[in-house]
Amino acid sequence: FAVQGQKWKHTNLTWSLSSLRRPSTLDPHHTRAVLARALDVWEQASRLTFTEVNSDEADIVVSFAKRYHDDSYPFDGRGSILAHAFFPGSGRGGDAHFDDDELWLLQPNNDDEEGTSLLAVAAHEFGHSLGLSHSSVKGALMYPWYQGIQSNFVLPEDDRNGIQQMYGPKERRIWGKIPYYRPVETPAPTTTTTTTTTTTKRPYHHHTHRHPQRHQPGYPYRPSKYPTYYPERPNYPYYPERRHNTTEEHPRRTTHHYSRPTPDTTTPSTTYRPRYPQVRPEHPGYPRPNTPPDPRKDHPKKPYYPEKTTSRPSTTPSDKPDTCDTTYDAVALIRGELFIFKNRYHWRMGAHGRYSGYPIEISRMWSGLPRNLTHVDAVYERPDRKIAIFIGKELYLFDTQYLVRGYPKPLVDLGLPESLDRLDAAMVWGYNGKTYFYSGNMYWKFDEEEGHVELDYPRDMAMWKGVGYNIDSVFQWKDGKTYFFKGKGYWKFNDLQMQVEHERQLLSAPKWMGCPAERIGHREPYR
Amino acid sequence: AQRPLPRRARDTLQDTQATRSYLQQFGYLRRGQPEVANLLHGDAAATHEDDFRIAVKTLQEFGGLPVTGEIDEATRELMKKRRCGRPDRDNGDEGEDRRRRKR
Repeated sequence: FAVQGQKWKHTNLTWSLSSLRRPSTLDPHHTRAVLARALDVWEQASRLTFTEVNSDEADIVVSFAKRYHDDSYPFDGRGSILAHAFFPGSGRGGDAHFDDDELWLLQPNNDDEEGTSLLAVAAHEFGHSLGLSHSSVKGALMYPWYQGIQSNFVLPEDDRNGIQQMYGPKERRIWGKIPYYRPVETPAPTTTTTTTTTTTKRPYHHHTHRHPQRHQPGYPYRPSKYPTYYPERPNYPYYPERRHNTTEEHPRRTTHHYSRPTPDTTTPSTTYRPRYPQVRPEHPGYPRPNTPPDPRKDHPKKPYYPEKTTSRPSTTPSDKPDTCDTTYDAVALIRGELFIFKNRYHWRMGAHGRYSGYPIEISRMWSGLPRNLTHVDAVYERPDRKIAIFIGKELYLFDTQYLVRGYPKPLVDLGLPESLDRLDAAMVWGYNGKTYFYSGNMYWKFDEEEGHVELDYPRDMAMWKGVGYNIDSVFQWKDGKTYFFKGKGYWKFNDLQMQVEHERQLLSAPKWMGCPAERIGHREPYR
Repeated sequence: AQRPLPRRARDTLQDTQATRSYLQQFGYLRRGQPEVANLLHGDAAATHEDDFRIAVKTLQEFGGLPVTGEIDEATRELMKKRRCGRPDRDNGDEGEDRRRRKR
């Protein structure tokens, strides 16, 4: 067996069948049952446990897809490549992808030349999800070539050794061993059994506190024959929840929630702002009696409330970009939709193309951004689906539309140098699922779990051959490819050869904004 | 005008290219620019050829086949078999790392 190196830090893993990418030809209920059986193969041989959850945030998300499917491992139609899975980690770490073009069989069947047993392939892929690489042992589950599976399959020795090296063998519970104890020969002093104070320190995990004679012949004892007796625990049964308001608290219990001050409901809060709907104070409908004259009354934001304004400018605001002739500050794929940012504005492209009414102000979507926002530097969707927006020397992190507590954070907190004024771009690279930051002629790899850039960075941008320095933006599109933007053009990047696919830039507007060719400026693109 | 390759030579070339692609896809052979191989001469070409043979041998060993270094029938059959899409050998997880130079 071969251990890849990454492993889960917890053993109670969750899994789910993707809500969006389900098998097109299989019954999802039967599919889930087969997947559960495949996971059970690993559960039976290790300390791992698997719980199915109805969430795409599970540790292991199983999906079925065809051809290109947002990673750098496209499927190839029926035959040859059947599936792949990612090693443990955040984001898509642990996820397993199955080729939806295959003829999947829900029953183990070695004799069918055409079909492929989902159980066999899933059990193999989950081995990767748990951190195992391919094994060269023929007959091992982690052997890379498909071998089929029997219905009474048990994990081969090679794989069992691998998984147990990583997570340890399964702990077998011996009936009656814990928490029942045989009475000791000499009863404990009565002083300890009669005390009723709560000052006695006791271990919280009393179930793991074993009796010293537990390995002697005759153990364990059936509980019905012997009274429960705990010389070191006079107050058994022990109900820690009954003690929550005593002064002598258990170390894992805190009293802070009892000492919170009672909210003062008589005085109206001055800091209250409604979370929904997202109405900014400058909205004409916002109830603000005795509002002083707005110094920003000529602000170009006004066209967005035209029916309520009287001094509406008749022309486009000076900083409002031309959709078909502009550079981009940032481009990001968020929840499967393309967001393009320029100055204070952004466009949004969904399944049916560009949303009408756009560009609109960025702050209308993310109101936690600074009020004097002029632009953003970089935007990307993190593997945990939070949205990171970089402005100058700060990172703003949003959970959907809401600014996460503790943000904005300075870039220094991410391990970036103090001297760095801004990022040019940020992305999760489809090739390896890792996060990268770009600025000037350097780039960094960012460890999302540690929240810090990795050692041995920054490196020179020359590694990304063909895109040069001082890029505007970069992101991974739905085709799994990486696109770099600079000026009014873009390059498609070949992740395998680490260079651009075309030396000469292509114009951004026709591709990303759907603009007709005649509307586009004729500036010479970068080479 | 160039004379077209004889059919057998053409088949061998295609066979080699398909094998090379397979070996690269599953981590037995480092990915490079395909056109580079055509430009190599002398020692460089020999080294390139050695890498290929070593990769074939590694594949055969991993697949439990007789290790010959030649693309024989058993090797072809192995490469046609249905399999997992993950590479068997991780030659550096990332493209950028593959391009790193030693200090």
